[in-house]
Formats: sequence, structure tokens, C-alpha cells
Amino acid sequence: LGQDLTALGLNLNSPDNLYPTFGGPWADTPCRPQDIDFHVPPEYLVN
Amino acid sequence: RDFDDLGYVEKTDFLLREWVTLIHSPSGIREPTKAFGTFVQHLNMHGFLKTDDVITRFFRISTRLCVDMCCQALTEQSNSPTVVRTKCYQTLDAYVKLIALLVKHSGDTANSGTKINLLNKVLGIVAGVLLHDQDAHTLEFQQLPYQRMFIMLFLELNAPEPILETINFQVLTAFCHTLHILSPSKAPGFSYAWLEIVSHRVFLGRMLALTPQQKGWGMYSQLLMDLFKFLAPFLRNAELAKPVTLLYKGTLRLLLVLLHDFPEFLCDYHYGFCDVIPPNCIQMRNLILSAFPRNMRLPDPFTPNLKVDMLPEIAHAPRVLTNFSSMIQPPNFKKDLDSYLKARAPVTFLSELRGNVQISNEPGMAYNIPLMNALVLYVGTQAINYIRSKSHTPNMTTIAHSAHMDIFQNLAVDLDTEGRYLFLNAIANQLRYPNSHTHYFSCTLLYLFAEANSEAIQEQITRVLLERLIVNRPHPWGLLITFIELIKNPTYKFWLHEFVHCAPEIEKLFESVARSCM
Amino acid sequence: PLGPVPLQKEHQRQFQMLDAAFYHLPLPSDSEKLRSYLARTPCPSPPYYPQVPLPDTDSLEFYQRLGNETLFFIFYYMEGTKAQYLAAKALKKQSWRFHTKLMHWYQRHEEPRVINDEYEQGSYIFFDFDNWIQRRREGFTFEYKYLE
Repeated sequence: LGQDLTALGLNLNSPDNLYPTFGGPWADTPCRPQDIDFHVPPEYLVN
Repeated sequence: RDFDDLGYVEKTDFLLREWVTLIHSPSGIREPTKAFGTFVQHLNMHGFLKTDDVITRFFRISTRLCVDMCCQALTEQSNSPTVVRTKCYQTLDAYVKLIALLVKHSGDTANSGTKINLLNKVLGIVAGVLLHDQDAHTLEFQQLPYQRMFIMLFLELNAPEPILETINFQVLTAFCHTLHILSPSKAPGFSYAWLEIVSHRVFLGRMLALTPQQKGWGMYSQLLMDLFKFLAPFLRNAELAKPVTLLYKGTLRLLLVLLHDFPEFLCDYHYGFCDVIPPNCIQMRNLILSAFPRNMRLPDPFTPNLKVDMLPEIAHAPRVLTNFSSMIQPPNFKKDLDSYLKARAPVTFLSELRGNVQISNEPGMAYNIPLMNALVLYVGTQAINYIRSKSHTPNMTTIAHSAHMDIFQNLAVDLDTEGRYLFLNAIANQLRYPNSHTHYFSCTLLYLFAEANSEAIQEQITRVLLERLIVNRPHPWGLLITFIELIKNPTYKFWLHEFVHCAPEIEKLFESVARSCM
Repeated sequence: PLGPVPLQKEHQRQFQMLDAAFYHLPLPSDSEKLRSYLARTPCPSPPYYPQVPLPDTDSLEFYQRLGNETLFFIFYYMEGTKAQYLAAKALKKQSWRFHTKLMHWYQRHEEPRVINDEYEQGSYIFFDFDNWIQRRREGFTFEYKYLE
């Protein structure tokens, strides 16, 4: 009967695109904000 | 060759270590371009940028050294996986940074050719080292260093910088070309990493969303075809070993993202995908066939008295970006086909049809599936044009008594169970969102049911529809409206057939579908 | 009616390679930039802990509901990510301002005593990330050339 595709960790009812936070083919959850690279102002790279 | 091999490797190793230290230093982090300028002088001083040959050797040995360091670290059990991986990342990321800076700053700004040539060279070298490594290490092959190099180089070269934006499409082309060379069938040991890269959110964004005029779609569909071709023999046998199940579920996740974000992409390339997905891989195929353009509103298939042929979109032909007509081989078969379609003669063409699509007597492998799919779609599209040329629209009357329907009815009658299953699948693969193909092939399937000269054909048509309906969602709209019409319209006397009552659970299933329709 | 099809030799070889790779699967961090802290590495937690991110946690509204110290933690420990960007935006919404040289966040404690085109001077509070504490600073000069 195949898989329950609603249980693969993707919010299929999301009004927004999924790909910007897609965690990858093995991920059960989308990327969190701290996983997403962002081109912040260079001054923010304090470390 | 003014470098002795051993001395050369040592020199490369020394320079690489110097670079890793430099780029991870505070000044290197703050001003990588300045550190790069210093390092390029060292490379020049050692003659490492003197000729194309020497540059190639530098990259091949550097890649080898990075891979060896990484594999060495991975075998050391003393450290925690996080410590090991951080150590690998630092060296690999530094090497990638060097490549990215060399690509960005090679040749003058206007001349992107130098940059792209260097990128293609390096990608080709890394791919070559990977394939050689896989052959040499077989089951001990480690995908990590190569995955890291490819994805980090991709991220570096897709940073929002003007110099990179101008060469972005060539960068994407270079990566797609490399990933095609490293497709899972050629580098099975790299498959998981390969899918990770192809599914990466930045890769998806660049290939399918940000590149103008959908110029990345064709290349991306080629990569998906590579994946389906690799999976096909394993999926074909239904019971999946764990490694395949993981790759299959990963593929489903990727397809769900494509269905949700880029349905038009799946609409355009569905034909090629369904040509390589095994016929028994029902849910994955349904997922692809369920895609419909985002600007389209699908009427609820269970709407009472839904007039499908009154829908505005039903007359529009969908885009099919595969040249299926050229897949009808050999050429004289195509010539005979065209002349039969034109003249509805000679009748012998019909009796020879089966011989053209059958390739062996081996059960389960007796037919040329791509040829069957192409033949069905080609004849169907010709039929639609023919009916239109008479200023009619496809319906149960206008599709009948034509050369096109002769061919379909002949295939339905003349093929054995396996061949007819593939034939009916080729038709069912066209039951998608409201368009002229969905409409024509829905009518054709119902017509073949109504005109069947044996109950076996009617049962098999029902089976082909049913096996696509009982799997978990999603279900293509065209499949639903066809099945609902079959069980609802008394013309087909569906409920009178023996096979409908062949088992209590089957009967219950039909009734549950019927209840949701009525 | 297709029935199973025996794997060809080539496919068996491919399966063996795939099977071996199955034991060296990629980790999420393999595809992510090196993080100074908090890499994207799954860490098994008790099943009764939330296993998926809470809904809507990647919106500015959510960040604006977070306490200052949480925002400072995100800013200094998740640099280069969308989280840091959202934390900075949320801090600015509460009149914090980033000093690009000292790399501290400042907030006016009262109206500055001096304001001109180059700088403002007065009493401020700032977050001292070395000692991880909010401090007051009297008579501080905030030169606008260091205002982000």
C-alpha cells in the first residue's frame, strides 16, 4: 500500500515552499533557523 | 617533468598544510582574499601554476591527500565522531575555499571561460579520484570527503556575489554534468551522498527556482532519471532491503518537495520518469502523476454529475518534454504505423503489432516497456489531432471506429496478460490533471472496457485502476474520475461482473468507493 | 502479473556497494558549513522531549517573544545563520543597537546627555558576552561609525 507520505516529516499543507528549509532526504524534520546559512552582515561574525 | 613524483607529493602536502593553517587563522578568516593572494605567490614560487599539466597534478594530488587524511581520521576510533568530522571538515573546507578562490580570481572578470574551465577541470579530477577510489576500496569506500568537497564548493560558488552570479548557470551545468558522471549506477557507493547533494535546499533552489526561464529543469530531470534508473531493478522486486528502502524513502521525500513546490516540473517531465520507474512502483508513480499546475483548480472528482468535457482546461494539450515519438523504433515500424494511421491499412499491420512490442518470452521481461509507452502516447495524440481536425471533441463516439482505436483494441485483444497489463498501464499513466490527454485516455480506457470481447480484459482494466487507487495517497485526478465513471455509469454494467464480487473485501472496497461517490 | 525479476550481475554489484555505503551514511552536518557551536548533529533525546521543532519557530514574531538573554545566546552562538539574523532583528525592535567594534549590544538607559553627528554620550546598558551578564555603562560614547 506504499508509505503514509504525510508521515515523512514534511508539512505538505504549508502555504510556503518547502525547499528552503528541506532537511534533506533522510531528515524527519525541516531545517531549523540555526541550520540555515544566512548572509548576515560581516560584523555579526563575532567568533 | 621537472618535478620528481615523490618530491612533488611532499611539496604539495607541505603547501596544502600551509594553506589550511593560513585560511583558518584569524587574519585568514577575516580577509580570505588577502590570505589567498599570499598563498598564490607561494604556489607560483614553487612553479605550481606554471602549466595546465602541473595545475592538474596539483589538484589531483591535493584531492588525494585530503581524501586520505579524511579516511585516516574516520578509521581512528579514539576520537568521537564529532571531533573526527570537525577535523575532516576543516581540511576539506580549506581545500574547497582554495578552489573557489582560484575559480573566482582566475582569468580576468570579463573572461568567465577561464573560470569555468578551471571549475570543470577540478570537478572532473575529484570525480576521477572518487571513481578510482571506489574501484580500489570497493566496500571500504568512504563517501564523506567527496560529498563535503562537492557540496561546500557548490555553496561557495553560489554565494550571492556579483562575480559568481554572472557565471552561475555554467557553474550549475558543471555540477550537473559531474553528478551525472557520478550517477548512482556508476558510483553506487556514493549514492546516499549523491542524493543528499541533489536534494540540498540550495541546489534545489538554484536548479528549479532561481535560474531564469526554468533553464535548470532539463538538467535536474536528467539527474532524477539517473536516480530512478538505479533504483528500478531493486524496486521492481517489491521486497526492499534496508539500504534500498532508505534510498527509496529519501527519493519520496524529495519528490514530495517537488510536488509541493514545483508541480509544473513534475508535469513536464512525468513521461520520462514513468518510462523508467518500474510498473509495480505504484505509489511513487502516482505521486508524479498527481502533480498539476498551481494555477489550476481541480474540481472535486466526487462532484455529482461532474461534466469533465465541459472543463475549460480539458481541451488543452499538456507539455510533454520528452520526444516520445522518436522512441518508436525501429524506423520502418514507425513508417508502417504512420501509414496505417493515415490509411487504416494494411490490416496486416495490426496482426504484426504484438511482434513489434514483444522482445522475448521471458516471463516478466517479455515486452519493450518504453516502446509500449511511446506507442500508446503517440497513437493517442495522433487520435486527438484527428478528432480535432473533424471539429469534434473526444467522447465515446468520436474516439471509436478509427485507425487509432483499431490499434488499441487490437493490443487489448492480442496481447497476453503481461503485455496487456503494460499496455493498460501506458494508458493509465496519462490519467493526470484536466487536459486533453487525460480526457482522451480516460474515454479510451472506458471504451475498451465497454467494447471488450472478454471479461478478462474488463477485469484487468479494473485491476490496473484498482491497484493505483488502493495505495496510500496521493491519487491522480484523472484516475479518480475514470474509476468513478466506470462504477457509476450503468453503460458499463460494472456491478454485474463476476470479478466485482470475487471476494468480500474486494466487494466492500468497491462499495466504499461507490459510497464516497454517490 | 509481472512477477519478480532476478537481479542482473551488475545490479548485484551495485547493491553490494550500496549496502556497504549504508554503514557510512552522511550526517546532516556533512552538508552544513562548519559551526563554531551547535552543529547540525542529531543527538538522541528521551522520546518524551519534543522531537520536532515547535511550529512557527522561524518567524520574527516568535523571536520577539523570546527573552533578551535567549536572543543574545542565539546571536553569539548561532552566527552566520538565519537564527542569528532573526535574533538581531528582534533585538533592534527593542531598541538594542549593535556596536560593530566592541561587538556588544547597547541600549540607552536614559536620554543621552550629548548627541551630535559623530556620536552620542550617556548612560547605557549593554550585554557583556564574556561574563554573560547585562551591565550598565555610564558616560559611554557610542560613535556612530560603529553603529551597524
